[in-house]
Amino acid sequence: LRVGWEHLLTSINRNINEVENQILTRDS
Amino acid sequence: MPVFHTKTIEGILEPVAQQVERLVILHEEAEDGNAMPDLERPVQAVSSAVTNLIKVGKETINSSEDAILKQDMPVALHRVENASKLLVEASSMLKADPYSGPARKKLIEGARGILQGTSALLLCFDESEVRKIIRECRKVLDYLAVAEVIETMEDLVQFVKDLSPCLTKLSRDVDAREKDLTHQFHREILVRCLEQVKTLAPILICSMKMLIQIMVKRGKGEAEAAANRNYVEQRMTDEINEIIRVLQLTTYDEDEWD
Repeated sequence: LRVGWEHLLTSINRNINEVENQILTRDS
Repeated sequence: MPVFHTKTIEGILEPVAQQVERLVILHEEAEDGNAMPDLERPVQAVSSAVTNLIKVGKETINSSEDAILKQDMPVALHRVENASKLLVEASSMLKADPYSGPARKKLIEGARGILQGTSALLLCFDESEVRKIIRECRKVLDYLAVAEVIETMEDLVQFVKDLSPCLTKLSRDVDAREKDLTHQFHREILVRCLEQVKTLAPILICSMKMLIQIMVKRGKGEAEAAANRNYVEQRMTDEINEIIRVLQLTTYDEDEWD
């Protein structure tokens, strides 16, 4: 579970950054 | 049937969605009994990323001229923000009690909430991009409506000058959109319609030129030439309207229809 949750939270973090990039790229 | 209707959205959300589901199953199987790890550090990282995302999102809302985006995006941002708060709460509850059941529930709720919020965010942003392409399509439709009043060569030259860049933009945008779609049937319709528009455009100009030449020479066949021009113009209009219709479809619409 430890590895699972840390892994998921890292993925969520990356996911949020990708969403942010999408917004910044398309918005420009 | 793909869940996400564009490859861009699928590429971002699919891996996280799978992980969330896997963890939910793990939790259901584990039930109680196992102590949860200290998640303060990774949760804090998510929280900072969310704060940044909210900032960028708000800037986008303020600078956008899209009224629908301005209305939908704050709701999605709010969802992400709330979900992030749940993760922070869960993490501090687990620090005090690694066996806390409510904390686990909050953790799952938070992870799901972030997934739903970012999904809503990407969708409302994607819809806004589609509206931009549709605006290009409507511009071409407006020019096509003018075709019927062009009666001189000078006007025809201007017509071609005006129409060409809009058609090029429409073609480029629809082509890129088609390549990003996951739904094969929608992709095929867009490819077919776009090919038709590209084929018909020079035929339309040719038919307009022929009509003008007949009118100048006061020759025979003016009515037939006008009918031919109108027919080509109508076909182009129909194809572009079909492009607009398909651009607005998502896989969810298709499922509902099924």
